[in-house]
Amino acid sequence: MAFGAVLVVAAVFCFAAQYLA
Amino acid sequence: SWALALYPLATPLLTAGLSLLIFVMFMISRLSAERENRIRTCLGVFGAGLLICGVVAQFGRQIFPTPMGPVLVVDAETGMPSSYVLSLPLSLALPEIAPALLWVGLVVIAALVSVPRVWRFTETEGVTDDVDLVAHQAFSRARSIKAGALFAALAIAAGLAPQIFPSVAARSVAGEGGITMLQPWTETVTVLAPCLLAAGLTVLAVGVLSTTVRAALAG
Repeated sequence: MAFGAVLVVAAVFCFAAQYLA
Repeated sequence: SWALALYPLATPLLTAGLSLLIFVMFMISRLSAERENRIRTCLGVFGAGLLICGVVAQFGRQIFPTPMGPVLVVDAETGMPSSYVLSLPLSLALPEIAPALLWVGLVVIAALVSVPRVWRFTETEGVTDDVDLVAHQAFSRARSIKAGALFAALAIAAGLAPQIFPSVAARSVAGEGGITMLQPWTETVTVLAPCLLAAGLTVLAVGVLSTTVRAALAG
């Protein structure tokens, strides 16, 4: 479950990175 | 930049992460009778939400029309344009993650349809020792195959939409700094076909393979 949550958070980060950078 | 390089990883990570979370929740729901109904309802709502989000994301360009193109960066000191940044407007970035949302949403709905509640008989008739009944409660091959076939049929319909409705024309929308051509919905809906087909074939394969596995185990 924790691993799944980490993957989802990583996906959100990858998606949002271009708007944060 | 590094941010744009990371961006393609979002879809596979989201697919794997959401699938894992939902699989674990699904397994947890089968542990006790009182939890099962609640978690299954939550999963159903979550799956439907994922489908809606997926469709909104897929049609982001139509729902939030934004002109494409590089963004001009103005130098703060001189006030002159200094460089272009190739930025992806959100309405164009969202369709990239739509397949993940749609695939997971469709598979959740199919799983809820194909896997009956474990505890449904125990509420009225008590715990059963009937092996066939327990096997039936575990998984319904027929429902899985039907759900998979339905998704695959929808995929074919979506893929052939331009041929089925040939008289829908493109339209243009004037936005800030440019004109965006909008595809007709029959062209746009074709992009749903791969997700529907992938989810449909996954569910169909699970149904068909379960038949094979069960036959192999029985034989």
